[in-house]
Amino acid sequence: MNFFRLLGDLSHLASIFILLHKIQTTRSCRGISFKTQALYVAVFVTRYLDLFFRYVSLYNSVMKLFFIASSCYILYLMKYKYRPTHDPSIDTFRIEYLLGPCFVLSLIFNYKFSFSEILWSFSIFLEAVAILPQLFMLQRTGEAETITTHYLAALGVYRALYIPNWIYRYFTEGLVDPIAVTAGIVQTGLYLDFFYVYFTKVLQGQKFELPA
Amino acid sequence: QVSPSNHDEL
Repeated sequence: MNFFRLLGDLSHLASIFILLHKIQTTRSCRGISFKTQALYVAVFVTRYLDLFFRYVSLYNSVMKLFFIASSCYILYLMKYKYRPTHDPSIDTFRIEYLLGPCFVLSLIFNYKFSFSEILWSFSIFLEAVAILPQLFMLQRTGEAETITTHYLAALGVYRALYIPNWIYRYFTEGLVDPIAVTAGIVQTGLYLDFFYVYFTKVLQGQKFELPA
Repeated sequence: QVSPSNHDEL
């Protein structure tokens, strides 16, 4: 564990609390992509299957359980409690275009051709692109509530911080995880456009609006 | 030395 990874994980935690806060205070999940949230459940469940057979640390296990539980809870809130506030007609990204290629990639790129390792690779690739339905929705509506942008920023910062973590680990431990690093760089790259608008508008006190 | 499938990250 190093500073960058800890900060990244905390940012990930923060993003989930911001999202829950947004849903609870506005009593609405408007502007949140159900598809992206469902993909996160798939990501966490497939990656954290190792809870059953690998123990890393208490921190690691607690975080894994938290991510699975909170992502399922968010899905529940969107699907049942605040269902009328979710508009599927603007959440139209075709997730099969993500699931299919990620699955094929995981068959090709994995550290061992075993059930759990293939699922692990799949979850890494899927996480990299899971935000696309959300960004697509943002693009369609052209604007977002400020709190939603804070959620997305925290989520983007989380993976961005994993990059210095990997550089640090390379120099201190000689450790390189090419699958996670490649996917992580792609994942962070997807946020660049968003980050640009976030830093130049939202953090200057303006509303998040995309140019028409 | 390089053990990529450690999976100790979240």
